[in-house]
Amino acid sequence: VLGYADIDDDLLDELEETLIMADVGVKTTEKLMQAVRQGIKQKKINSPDDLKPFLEQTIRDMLVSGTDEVRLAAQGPTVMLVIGVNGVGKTTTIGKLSAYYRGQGKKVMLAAADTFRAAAIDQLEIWGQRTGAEVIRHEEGSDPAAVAYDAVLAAKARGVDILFVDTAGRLQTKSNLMEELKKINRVIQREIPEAPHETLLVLDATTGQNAISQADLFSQAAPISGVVLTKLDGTAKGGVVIGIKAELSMPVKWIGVGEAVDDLRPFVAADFAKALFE
Amino acid sequence: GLADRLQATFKKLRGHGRLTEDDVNEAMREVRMALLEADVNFKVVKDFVKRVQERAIGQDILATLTPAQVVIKIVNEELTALMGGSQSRLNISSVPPTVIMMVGLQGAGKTTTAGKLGLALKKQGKHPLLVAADIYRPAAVKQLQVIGGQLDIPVYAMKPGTDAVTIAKTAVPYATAHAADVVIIDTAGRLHINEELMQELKSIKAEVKPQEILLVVDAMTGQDAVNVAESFNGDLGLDGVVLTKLDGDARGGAALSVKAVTGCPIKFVGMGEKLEALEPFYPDRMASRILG
Ligand SMILES: Nc1nc2c(ncn2[C@@H]2O[C@H](COP(=O)(O)OP(=O)(O)OP(=O)(O)O)[C@@H](O)[C@H]2O)c(=O)[nH]1
Ligand SMILES: Nc1nc2c(ncn2[C@@H]2O[C@H](COP(=O)(O)OP(=O)(O)OP(=O)(O)O)[C@@H](O)[C@H]2O)c(=O)[nH]1
Ligand SMILES: [Mg+2]
Ligand SMILES: [Mg+2]
Repeated sequence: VLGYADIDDDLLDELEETLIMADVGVKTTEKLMQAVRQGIKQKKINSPDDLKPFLEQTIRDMLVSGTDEVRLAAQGPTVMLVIGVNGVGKTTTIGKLSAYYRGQGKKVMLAAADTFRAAAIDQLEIWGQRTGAEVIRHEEGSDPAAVAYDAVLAAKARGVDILFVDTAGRLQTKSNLMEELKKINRVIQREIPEAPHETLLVLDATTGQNAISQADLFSQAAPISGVVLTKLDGTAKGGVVIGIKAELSMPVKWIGVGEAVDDLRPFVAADFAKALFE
Repeated sequence: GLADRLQATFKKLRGHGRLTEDDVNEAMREVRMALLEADVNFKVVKDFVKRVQERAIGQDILATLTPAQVVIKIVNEELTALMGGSQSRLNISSVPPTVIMMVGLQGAGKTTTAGKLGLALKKQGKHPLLVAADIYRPAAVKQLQVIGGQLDIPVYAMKPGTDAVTIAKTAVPYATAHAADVVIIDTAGRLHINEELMQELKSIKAEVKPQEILLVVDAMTGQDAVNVAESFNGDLGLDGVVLTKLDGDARGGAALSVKAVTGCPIKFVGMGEKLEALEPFYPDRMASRILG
């Protein structure tokens, strides 16, 4: 294959290195490099200058297949369940999303279903105050599913448009915590059959290949409708989402680019693909 | 894991009395892949594999070990040596109080680890003071106060609007006045590329002259671990690293990356959300975990 189009091994090695360093992972990188070699063979790539654009396009296409729109309820409250491992940015993301939908004139409610971690409820309450969203909470240490249940009832009764359910961070390998998550999901579903309308898995862009295990195991506890990729304002590229989309069909819907209330953007595959090579 | 893959690799090669360069090249491909899948940084993997390669070529295949086992043994030894020189001990000041600074990216586990360290030191007979110097995150001060309350460890905080440097520097004489001999400063999570916030850390360091600056790193961190560690080390000079959330299934290659680029010892690991879940770092255990 080499010798076509003046593209030498060094150039291809450089590309491979860029992908690995972006946390794309060995398996997905091999897939992408295979596509590049095919592209060279098929004369879709004819000079070294064609390499990056080709790869960007390939990655872009991998990330936009299927319908990735945010799903809203036809009537009654839309319920969005926010899940993920510890410290990735779930609570902060809910604050940002609350502001986003409040900005559209929607009535937003937040459920403080992290009843475990120190000051988790306080933290969410501050976001509720900042964004004009009512917060449903119980005592620290109470049953998270009970909080979720109460919140769904309250959301229905008060004509809420969007209800966000904040959950405690949990490592995907902790089966008792995964069971707790299943219960929260069930309780919500029992009250509103189509709910949660969105279940967002929050992934930290600094995370390496463990993100695959997170996506895999969390989706077994609650079907995931989308990913929020946070902390993209750092130097990490979040390349793991390519494999997650390819293998698990999970689209990225939002990206977090900072700690302030407006540091949230809809995911744009083209921008993301471009940033991988910067 | 790697052992099985190497067995498979060597099955294809004829038995020799020694490992030839070709044998080793094949094996190094497997080692390289295993380390990358474990999130060890690309450049760190390159250097590491080179070292192993040099040691492996010409190695005698003893009757007691298969070629795969020889390579695994070398890889394990090199990994353990690289991450070792384990000092799971903190630098305690001869003149109290000892000052410890917790630093790192957002969400790594600094606040929780500050509590864990406080508990561990209290069990050793010390009198810690936790200092709430995260003035940005909503309810960060409250979080540390709740933790302090659970551990019966005092928490030093100042009224909202006070800057972090003032909080840190007034905490030290406060500790002395209240017979606290260890001051643990919890700082806000920040990006290593945020100059203003990195300057805040430098200012705190200049004021309190800590015996320990601990970089708290999430075990699931990928390739970026190198950038973070290099930056924090370059700006502050690190005394140690704490690797958190090792109770999950992250392979933890970040441990090797961080050690390789900073030379800084990994002193402790976080093994859970409970405040008792702090353990010393064992390089040999980490090595086998990384290799899968
Ligand atoms: N730089 C940056 N920081 C972020 C972003 N999103 C969240 N954070 C920070 O990450 C830290 C953790 O955020 P939280 O919202 O508490 O994360 P969480 O997932 O709710 O954490 P747990 O509930 O403890 O599992 C906080 O310091 C946030 O300010 C982001 O997009 N960029
Ligand atoms: N499973 C597990 N969770 C941990 C560990 N250490 C911390 N956590 C959790 O990780 C999340 C973040 O911990 P924090 O202590 O708030 O992290 P932080 O670095 O202070 O966060 P910021 O101040 O926002 O930068 C919380 O949910 C903690 O309970 C650990 O060793 N294992
Ligand atoms: Mg939270
Ligand atoms: Mg903190």
